[in-house]
Amino acid sequence: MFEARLIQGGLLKKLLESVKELVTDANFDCSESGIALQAMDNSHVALVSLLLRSEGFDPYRCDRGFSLGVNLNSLNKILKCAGNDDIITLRADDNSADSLSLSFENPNNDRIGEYELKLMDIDQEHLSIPETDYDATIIMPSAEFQRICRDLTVVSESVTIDVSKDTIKFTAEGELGSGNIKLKSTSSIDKPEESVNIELGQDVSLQFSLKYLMNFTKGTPLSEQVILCLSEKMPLLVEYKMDIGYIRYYLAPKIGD
Amino acid sequence: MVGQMLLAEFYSFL
Repeated sequence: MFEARLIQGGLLKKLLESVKELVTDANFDCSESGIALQAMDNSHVALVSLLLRSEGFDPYRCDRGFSLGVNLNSLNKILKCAGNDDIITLRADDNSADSLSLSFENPNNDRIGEYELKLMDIDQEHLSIPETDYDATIIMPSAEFQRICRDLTVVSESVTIDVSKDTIKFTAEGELGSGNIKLKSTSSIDKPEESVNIELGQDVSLQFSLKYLMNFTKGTPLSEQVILCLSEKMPLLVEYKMDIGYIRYYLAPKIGD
Repeated sequence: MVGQMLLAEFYSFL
């Protein structure tokens, strides 16, 4: 028996919006500790990894490991039927369950919608991603990161990210010209969510596809801050932290000959 | 020339 009741059901709606562009089908791996998902995009260039801890649900019940294979577009369509303030409950009966039950309760508890989503067998490749000490870690407003990606897409398909002592610089060069945005590290005691924090072991310069970064910024509504972790010649980690877990995106760099 | 790397070039499959 698997049952997970999420008071902030709107969070699940936002989460699906933030992964559906990148991944079509994925397994939700449910265990005592919570719900996890790891999936690569079709081109094997980007990966999304999300975790929802069991403590974030009320109640949460999972007797043993469940792997629920879901078409994310279908799940997203059903979740659009839930109100933003609804309480969402997910249920599956046993490991051979061929469907996932979803119920949507409104805050007054006088309207309850019930849906069934057919599950599928998904044979998914998982990558082992070790804990990494990154050369540079940047915490910045998520809306600012989204704006930078959107603005530089006008100029080029790629962006170079340079991090030095107290500055992060985003540069794009394309056929029409070039553009760059520099952000200096700032600290705001009153509004820490608006500050740019740079932790640097050594300078980093890496190039990435803006198309994927634009997809990652679909996670912006999940958190006011985004964390960027970079190491020379390593994939970029883009993380949005939530009260009940996180969503992490990994993107392989572009590297010259 | 700049080439797009794949994730499997950095991480191993489980």
